[in-house]
Amino acid sequence: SAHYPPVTLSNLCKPRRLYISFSDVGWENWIIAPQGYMANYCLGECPFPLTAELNSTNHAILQTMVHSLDPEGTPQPCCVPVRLSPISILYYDNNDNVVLRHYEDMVVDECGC
Amino acid sequence: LTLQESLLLKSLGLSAKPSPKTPVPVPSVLWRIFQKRKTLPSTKKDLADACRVEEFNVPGNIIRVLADRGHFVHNGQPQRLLCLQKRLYFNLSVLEEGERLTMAQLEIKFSHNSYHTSGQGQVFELRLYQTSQISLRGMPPNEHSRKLLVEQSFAQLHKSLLFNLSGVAKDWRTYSMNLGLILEISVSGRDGASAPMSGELQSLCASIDSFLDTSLLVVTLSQQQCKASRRRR
Repeated sequence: SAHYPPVTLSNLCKPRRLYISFSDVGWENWIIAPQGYMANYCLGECPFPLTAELNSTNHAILQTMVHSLDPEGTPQPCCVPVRLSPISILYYDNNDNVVLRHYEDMVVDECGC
Repeated sequence: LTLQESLLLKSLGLSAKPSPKTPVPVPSVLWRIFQKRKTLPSTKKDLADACRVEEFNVPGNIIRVLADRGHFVHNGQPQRLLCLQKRLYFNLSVLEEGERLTMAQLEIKFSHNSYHTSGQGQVFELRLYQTSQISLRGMPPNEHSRKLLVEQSFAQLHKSLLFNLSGVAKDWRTYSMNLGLILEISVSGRDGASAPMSGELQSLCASIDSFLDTSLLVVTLSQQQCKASRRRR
């Protein structure tokens, strides 16, 4: 009989667009490519009941249930990246050598609770 | 640097913001690998192992093309059968401490393929020596302080010659052990053919004029960034 506050689709846990521009941080003279990239981030609610789309762990399902019963005592589960992909950056080092470097887990593709 | 910027650089494995002085053209091999990874569909991207260079089939997440900082040992008149003698030196101190070198490939570039006119019976001979002693600029290296690493002969000199120097390059991580290499390209008669006369030598060596430069492609694996990734859901 617990009360379920209405949750609109838009504030459910999901990736949000975030573009990182290297020229904004003044790195355009040593980064050759890319000029920036879509990093995204996770934001949104993990409400009870957790639907399958929310990519949740079993523990998160448990925590939402407890939160629905005792909202003050137990917070909602977090909305975090669950699938990420790498990017590559081409840049000049201090000795004018060209370096191609791969970085894992730089783009948020999917979020989950 | 703002605190945020230095933390972001650190997360990218960089101890400081690079400040290139004379940016060089991007080597085509790096541009090709970069473009290939960039155009991977996102569903495949996270499957692509960012800690392995599949193009060379070695572990690694950093690929550098190091410019040769060596100098010619002699210029102008070919000596004996020697057309070119050059010291090669690649500064590997740019590699950060936590990086493990997994491959080093030397590329010798010519502006075009060089062919002998047929029937002359001469071949190009290329030798790479590891030196254990430094010689003054312009002075020929001491014959006894060098060890033959590579010896190959070519009827035709191709635009690009590649040599695997992974073993030698690992030693170069120690600054004091990095005395570079000596590259020699000479002309010799094929079995039985007579050695070229000096005038002939001059013309044969002329095709070495298409020599452009040498560079060292180095692949390393950053232990910090290529730890076992967290278990994915």
